[in-house]
Amino acid sequence: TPVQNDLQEFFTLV
Amino acid sequence: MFEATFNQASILKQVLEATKDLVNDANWDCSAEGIALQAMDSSHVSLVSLSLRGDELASYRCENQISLGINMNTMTKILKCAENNDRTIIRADDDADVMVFVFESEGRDKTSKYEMKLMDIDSEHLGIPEQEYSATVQMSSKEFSRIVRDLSTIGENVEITVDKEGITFGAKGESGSGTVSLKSNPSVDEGSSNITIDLTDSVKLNFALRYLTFFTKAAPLSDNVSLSLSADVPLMVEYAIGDVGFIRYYLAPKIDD
Repeated sequence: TPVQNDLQEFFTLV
Repeated sequence: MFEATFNQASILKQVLEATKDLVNDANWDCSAEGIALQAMDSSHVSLVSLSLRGDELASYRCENQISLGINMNTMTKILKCAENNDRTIIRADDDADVMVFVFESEGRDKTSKYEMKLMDIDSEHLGIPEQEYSATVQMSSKEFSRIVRDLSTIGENVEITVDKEGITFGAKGESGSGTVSLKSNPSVDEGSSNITIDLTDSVKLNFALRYLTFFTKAAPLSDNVSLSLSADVPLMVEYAIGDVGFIRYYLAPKIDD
């Protein structure tokens, strides 16, 4: 089954 | 001093319906330009970004930038005290600990006023990079809601494929599978699926239907929805809010284990 990515892997904290 | 007037309460009601399932508490960042909200869901899988332009509202003023910490469920309950057509004013003084709501009936013969306590919210603000998407699909928001609802009866995830033929949504579950395909064909008659696809590369990505279901709560805001996809980046789902602004959702893709 596919594993859910975390959004913070794509967007950086500012 | 911050004060925004909406000709109808319905826009704010719909915005809250479109966000409250994803986000419990959020800062409403108000500036001279307008109102912005950015918040992630508690599992850090999706993000909602709301933008309302002050100059497109019935009236708007905000001298100093101010962040209003709002419990979305409380605000939803207060907005339920307004009729859809009530003129709605939201107001907060600088350094205020409450937001004031004023609802005026269409005939101006009834005025209601509510105060809601504001909260201190430590929010993490994410920078969203400018992204050229491989595929952007514009379609009916009702149709998108329908597909998400239908495929949720089959499985937990949806595989979205966009190629030059069109867009296909597919779900698999323990009891079976289902697919819905919409053809991209600008020459078809009016009244057909009315879908436009801007494609540079074919894409195929997996997403959790649970979050797409939350996003479709924004459908009353707009007849159309736009889905933007690229390989290995979050999906962007956008609903325009008339000329006033937009609500955008981002959802991280699922990857094969």
